[in-house]
Amino acid sequence: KQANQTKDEL
Amino acid sequence: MNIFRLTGDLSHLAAIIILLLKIWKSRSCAGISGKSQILFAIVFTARYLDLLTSFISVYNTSMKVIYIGCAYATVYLIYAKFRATYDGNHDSFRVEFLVVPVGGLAVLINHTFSPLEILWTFSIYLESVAILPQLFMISKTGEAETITTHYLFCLGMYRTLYLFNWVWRFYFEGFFDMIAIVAGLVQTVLYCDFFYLYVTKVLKGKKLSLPA
Repeated sequence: KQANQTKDEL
Repeated sequence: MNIFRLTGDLSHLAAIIILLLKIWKSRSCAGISGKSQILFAIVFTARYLDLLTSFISVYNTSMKVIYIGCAYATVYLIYAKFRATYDGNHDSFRVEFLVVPVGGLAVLINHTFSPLEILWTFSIYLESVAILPQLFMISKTGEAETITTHYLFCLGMYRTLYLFNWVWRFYFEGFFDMIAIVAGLVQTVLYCDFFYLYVTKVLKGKKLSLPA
């Protein structure tokens, strides 16, 4: 899912 | 993780530590916008609530904890420990003009209409403009200490490097997040004027002062 992938960024 | 992402994170960390050390060593927060620092504390709090719900990596968790801890430590130093040195008269940016529209935008434009996701979006939007009280303060006083400009440079470079990271991720992973990219572009653009002054003045050994 697109939104979750950014969550590994700070 | 690519080189742009890593150097971006380290640049961000450097900025936060430079600011803390500047205040601690000089026992003074003169020239620093407490309002910007409160906004950054809000940004980290809203974005890193996922510390409580999901684990990504030791690196991810420890950086988040360090960022949040340093943000609150900075706010504490400005508003409590070295409050006497805080230049409140020049820190007159009206933050409600940022927080209210940004909150509205986060509710309207987000990936998923859920509390955590809206708070994450809010933090992304707010971060992009959180430096404005600090830049406003510098434009009002017309000058900044050199150490403050190093702080701003590292902070500006962090999101600039993230832009390269997103280009990288788009090409090699086919991944992109429009909310983060647009906000990141806005954030970087706000620093352009400062970057110019930093390169043309501070790097040549001159103090950053604006024409009256």
